[in-house]
Amino acid sequence: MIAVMNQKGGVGKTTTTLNLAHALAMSGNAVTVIDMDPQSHLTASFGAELQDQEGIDSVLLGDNNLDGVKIPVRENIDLIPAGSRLGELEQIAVGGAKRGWLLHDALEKEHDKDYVFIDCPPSSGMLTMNALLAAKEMIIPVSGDYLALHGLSRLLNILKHVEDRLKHVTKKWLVVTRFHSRRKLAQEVHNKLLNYFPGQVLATSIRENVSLAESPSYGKTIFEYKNSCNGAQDYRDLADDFLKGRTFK
Amino acid sequence: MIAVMNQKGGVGKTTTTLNLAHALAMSGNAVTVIDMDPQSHLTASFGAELQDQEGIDSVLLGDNNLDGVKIPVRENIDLIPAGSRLGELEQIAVGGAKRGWLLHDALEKEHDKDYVFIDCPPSSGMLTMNALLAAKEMIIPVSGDYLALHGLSRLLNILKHVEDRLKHVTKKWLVVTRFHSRRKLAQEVHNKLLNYFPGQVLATSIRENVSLAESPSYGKTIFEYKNSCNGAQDYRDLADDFLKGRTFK
Ligand SMILES: Nc1ncnc2c1ncn2[C@@H]1O[C@H](COP(=O)(O)OP(=O)(O)OP(=O)(O)O)[C@@H](O)[C@H]1O
Ligand SMILES: Nc1ncnc2c1ncn2[C@@H]1O[C@H](COP(=O)(O)OP(=O)(O)OP(=O)(O)O)[C@@H](O)[C@H]1O
Ligand SMILES: [Mg+2]
Ligand SMILES: [Mg+2]
Repeated sequence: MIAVMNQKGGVGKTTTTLNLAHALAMSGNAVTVIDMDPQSHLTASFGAELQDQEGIDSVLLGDNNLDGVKIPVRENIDLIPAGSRLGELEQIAVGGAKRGWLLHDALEKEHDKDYVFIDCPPSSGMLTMNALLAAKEMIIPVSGDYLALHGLSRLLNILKHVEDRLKHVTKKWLVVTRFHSRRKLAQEVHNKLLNYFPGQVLATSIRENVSLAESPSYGKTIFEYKNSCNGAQDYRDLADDFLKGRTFK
Repeated sequence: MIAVMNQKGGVGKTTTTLNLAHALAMSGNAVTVIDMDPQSHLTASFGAELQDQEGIDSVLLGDNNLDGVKIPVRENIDLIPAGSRLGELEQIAVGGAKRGWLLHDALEKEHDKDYVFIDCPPSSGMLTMNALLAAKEMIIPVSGDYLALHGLSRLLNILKHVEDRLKHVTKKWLVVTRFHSRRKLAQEVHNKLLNYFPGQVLATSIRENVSLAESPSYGKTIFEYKNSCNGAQDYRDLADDFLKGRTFK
């Protein structure tokens, strides 16, 4: 159960969920992906978005169960779309602290999968909280720029605070994304991460590659769109690192 | 009163607020900028972030007024930082519909400024709602990639819905940001915007320029960091387009 999380916007959460899930599925793993972003970008990236769609929103609102909203989008990949009412859930304030466990409870019967990935929205509100409490592991994409670092320290404080209070611990992996190899800034961000998080930064950095930005417009993953490009290579390598827990130094 | 808004993450809201505000200030305009993002990136980009800071959070919570939290960060620029409690406001659900007007009411006495810019977070929750209802104009940065377009249509639906219901209308400007001039995808996004929003796309596209990503790490605007680079040129030109209401075609 893996949450792909970072409250900083545009760091590659959706791009990573899309392509990491597909890489693992192509290696024979049974994968479920959950779109926890009311903006439904992951669902659209798979080419699966529909008007007035039912998805994880209905499950969290109690109107349906997981199997009732699952869509088999690719071989070995089931998608649970965001659904058109997910935005309401970020607003609803009834139910108090129990509401943070809705996804955790809904997923308790999701046993027959090798991996469940949850793509989180760029906020630290109720939807992200649900992903955090449902997850055993976390992948934190960090883009190679200063504001991403600025957001990271705040994110880790929030996570520590929640995990201490609720006695819920997750294993955390960092992934450097949107990495411009020739930029000094990208190298500096990369080095800072290695210094502050030894043993936690997955050993493949995802390079900036326009094909990764193009593939969602065709409703395709990078492997379907351009299997030989750098973006496909990097996500294949990242999947392998993730399977083996291989990190820098 | 201008909200810089887009619920898609990482499209350049903060970078645009920082540099557009400074360009206008350097031309002699009196500018106030408000950091409406609990992540406080704008405040940090000006080099003004402090531990346990009071800011717009205190004003919206009723503990202080605007003048009590204003920081003169540059000549002609007053900053109202996010403040360390702003995240709580996205969560609080007391007060119902009235809560959307808190910022509007707080700003009613902010008369002696030429421009007030509000940097919004990547969500369409209560903080963005407050910015929308306080604003007379809106700048919507759109990065040159597909998921930014995907987010734009949803944003415009939300805005229409809110504005129809609350009889509140704003003038909307679009700005193409993170524009990779040699990428086909960027050109396609640009052309789509011109087709769907004639007369609304400001006539300067902000090109991808690493200096724009580097300047916040020094707490500097692009003009202080590297006044002769493309990023500085583009934001100078954008400020001029904005002053004159100059759009493509
Ligand atoms: N390595 C890359 N190379 C090129 N473009 C990329 C790369 N990674 C992501 N992108 C593009 O950058 C934009 C932001 O990425 P993405 O939407 O995956 O980030 P996110 O963290 O999910 O954003 P949000 O916070 O809005 O959910 C998208 O248009 C995406 O296609
Ligand atoms: N034109 C550009 N060229 C290079 N880098 C840029 C450009 N515009 C923005 N960036 C960088 O891209 C990242 C995202 O930009 P920014 O934080 O301004 O977007 P945002 O919409 O405010 O994000 P969020 O949704 O998290 O508030 C930042 O690290 C910023 O420095
Ligand atoms: Mg996303
Ligand atoms: Mg921002």
